[in-house]
Amino acid sequence: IDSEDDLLQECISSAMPKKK
Amino acid sequence: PTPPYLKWAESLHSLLDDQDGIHLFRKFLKQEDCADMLDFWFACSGFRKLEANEGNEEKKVKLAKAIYKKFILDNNGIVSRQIKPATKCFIKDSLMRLHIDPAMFDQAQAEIQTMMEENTYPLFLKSDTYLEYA
Repeated sequence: IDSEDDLLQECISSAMPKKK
Repeated sequence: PTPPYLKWAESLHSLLDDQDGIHLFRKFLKQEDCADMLDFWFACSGFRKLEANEGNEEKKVKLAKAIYKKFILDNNGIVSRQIKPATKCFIKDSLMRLHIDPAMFDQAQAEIQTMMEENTYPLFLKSDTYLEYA
């Protein structure tokens, strides 16, 4: 199972802008 | 073309729309012991973006709980201290009823954003971290 930290990190990264 | 670091000074959003800008701002916030504010802001955006398909429900509940636990539960945390008690109650209540809505963190995110716009962002633009980079 995903740990809460992994889930949070994934969520934070998904909101970041992609490299232009 | 305008160099990126000049764009960062236009608004918080132009800063948060650039990977290098985010990286430098986070470095500054870390020195000030408030990088959690930025992580929380992005966590809220990421949570809102989660697709509403089936099978995702469990993940949403888990993530909402993780965000609450990491940033809001501890009343002494930097994020928790900036969020209004009524907003915290609303989030806690939504979690307890398992009423998981994509917008459930919007108000809290707005409160943290105001705090950054009025406080840490102007400080960042005057900081050695930014000035040396620029």
